[in-house]
Amino acid sequence: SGLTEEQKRRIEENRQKALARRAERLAAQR
Amino acid sequence: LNGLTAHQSQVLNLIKNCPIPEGMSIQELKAQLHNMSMSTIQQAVEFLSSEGHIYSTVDDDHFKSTDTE
Repeated sequence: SGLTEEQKRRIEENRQKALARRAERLAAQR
Repeated sequence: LNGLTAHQSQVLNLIKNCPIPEGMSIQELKAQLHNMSMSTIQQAVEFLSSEGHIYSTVDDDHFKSTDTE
């Protein structure tokens, strides 16, 4: 891909944060 | 169905199906969602992000879905 290492790192970091938010919301719904 | 409004589902599906590594831009969403206003799109993006369905990528204007990969 045309992404730099820094961009890839940032994207992965944001993905992990989003997954954590998702898990949090799902847990709160139960 | 999944707790999302029709608008939110539409936005999520477009982001989910975008094959570009940096994800989909707000401009591209607007170009594809002719029937939706910019503020509606931005509100949907904000909600989907807060719920962890999507996340920003290279800048605050590009988004990918956590449901892909």
